[in-house]
Amino acid sequence: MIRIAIANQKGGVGKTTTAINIATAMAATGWKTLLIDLDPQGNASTGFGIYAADRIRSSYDLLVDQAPLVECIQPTSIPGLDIVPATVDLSGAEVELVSVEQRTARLRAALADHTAHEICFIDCPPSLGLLTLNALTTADTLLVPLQCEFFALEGLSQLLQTVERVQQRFNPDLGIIGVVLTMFDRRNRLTDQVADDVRDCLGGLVFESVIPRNVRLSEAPSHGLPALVYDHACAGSRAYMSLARELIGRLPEK
Amino acid sequence: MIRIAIANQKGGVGKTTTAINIATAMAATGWKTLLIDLDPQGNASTGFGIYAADRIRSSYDLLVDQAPLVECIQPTSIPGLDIVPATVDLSGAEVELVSVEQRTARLRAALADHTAHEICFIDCPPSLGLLTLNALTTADTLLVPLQCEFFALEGLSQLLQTVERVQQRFNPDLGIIGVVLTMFDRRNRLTDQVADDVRDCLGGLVFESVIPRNVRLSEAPSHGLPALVYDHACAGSRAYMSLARELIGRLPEK
Ligand SMILES: Nc1ncnc2c1ncn2[C@@H]1O[C@H](COP(=O)(O)OP(=O)(O)OP(=O)(O)O)[C@@H](O)[C@H]1O
Ligand SMILES: Nc1ncnc2c1ncn2[C@@H]1O[C@H](COP(=O)(O)OP(=O)(O)OP(=O)(O)O)[C@@H](O)[C@H]1O
Ligand SMILES: [Mg+2]
Ligand SMILES: [Mg+2]
Repeated sequence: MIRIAIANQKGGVGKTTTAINIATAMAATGWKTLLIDLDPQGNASTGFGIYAADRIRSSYDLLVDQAPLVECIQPTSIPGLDIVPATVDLSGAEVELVSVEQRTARLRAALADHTAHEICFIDCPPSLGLLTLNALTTADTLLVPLQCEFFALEGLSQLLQTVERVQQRFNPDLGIIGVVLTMFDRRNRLTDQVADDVRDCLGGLVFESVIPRNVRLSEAPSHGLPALVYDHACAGSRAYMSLARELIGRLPEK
Repeated sequence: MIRIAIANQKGGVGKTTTAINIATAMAATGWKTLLIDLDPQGNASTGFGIYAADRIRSSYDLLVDQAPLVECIQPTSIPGLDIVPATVDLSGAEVELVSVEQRTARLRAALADHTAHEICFIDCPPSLGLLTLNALTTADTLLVPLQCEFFALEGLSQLLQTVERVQQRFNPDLGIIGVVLTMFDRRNRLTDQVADDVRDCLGGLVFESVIPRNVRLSEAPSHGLPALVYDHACAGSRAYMSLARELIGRLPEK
């Protein structure tokens, strides 16, 4: 199973929206897909209409209680897409994990030898704490959603430094499969400027596909549906399908 | 000194933009103002043009090394506004604080008996971990920036539950001075719907002043200036000045 962490410690840059829609697009193209919600806010779980009461087991059980992965996986309404949901007790996990052995390797151990899915996405919270470190220690590669704003650009170097640290200490094989520009607003001069800066310094790492600012993407979760299902023809959905095609081109053969 | 935490665990809702501009507006109206940057991203510090090399002491020194507050404060380019900047080592503070005594009361102890400023704002990171808990344990009151989006609304109940927990265990006097709607986009139907929901359930807690989505607010930090200085006549600046007037109306006499 290919494991992809979707991370950026800057808040509100489109991590969850990317996780929900790229996972849906991959399932739609025939990949057996697993989404792990590692954010105590549980937005990825809500985005599939799985309300708090329906989250039987969660990523908290996986990390802290070391429950078997197969017990924490539940189906979504999307064929070929399963999820490990998040609950609010995950916000206590960071403190609870501090004093355990191998505290950054808990998730990696939980996913070891799992072959029922072909690809797994991990939605991370907006921080570089133990939850995100678990995701980076587990992942084969990292997908970075980046908003074309000044503060978001500032955070990129902190993220890349953390990746380096994780490569040295916990996961030498961790790569970066790409950076996707999100909430792109053509009318906004700053957006273009930041996008040019990012492409200048990261080159081909930046996906060609750009996710435009599109209100349908932010409406979809209130219906408990990914945008690809809520409105598959909208600009946002088309952009995520194009991103999925590009991502597949960067993955090893199934 | 009145201590106000600016917090919301949802990422990217305008905490830092609110902290920078409300602190500037308060200083401009004659309040001796202190801003404490408690986010490892250090966006509030950057927003005043204080680059990493110029951050002599920081909120990390305050919390972890218990350095005296007066040594960690440095001036900004705004008369009447000082700052305790943040550095990236703050992201290690959460793990380092777990095993110390009174780990949520470190900031409160650091600010005790400080009278050189009349009001203090604390910019929080997007999480409910030990840094935000320190801010909530220290604060007299909480200012909540809220983006009018579905995921942001979902997070509000988690935040209010955390506030209740902090009131019971660490800071019985913690109040909520208000909720400010941010990035308000009149053209977006979802925005209006969420705003109506919020006003229905929180009533007068929601400030009348609404911060519109305004590109000048996101351009200002790249010039190292608060929007109130970068473009004092833009819609964003006028909204923050209106918010400051409303906030003053809710504060005890100076
Ligand atoms: N391309 C887009 N166009 C319009 N709105 C978007 C877009 N992408 C995301 N949004 C909205 O912007 C907000 C932030 O996005 P999202 O929650 O996915 O970011 P995040 O990085 O996961 O945030 P957090 O840091 O809190 O986890 C959400 O309300 C979402 O619906
Ligand atoms: N009213 C607004 N109009 C347009 N852009 C805004 C507005 N408020 C904030 N922004 C921009 O949106 C982004 C998110 O805002 P900001 O960084 O202040 O949020 P935050 O809650 O502090 O984020 P984090 O959770 O990462 O700390 C920034 O790039 C900022 O410049
Ligand atoms: Mg998210
Ligand atoms: Mg911030």
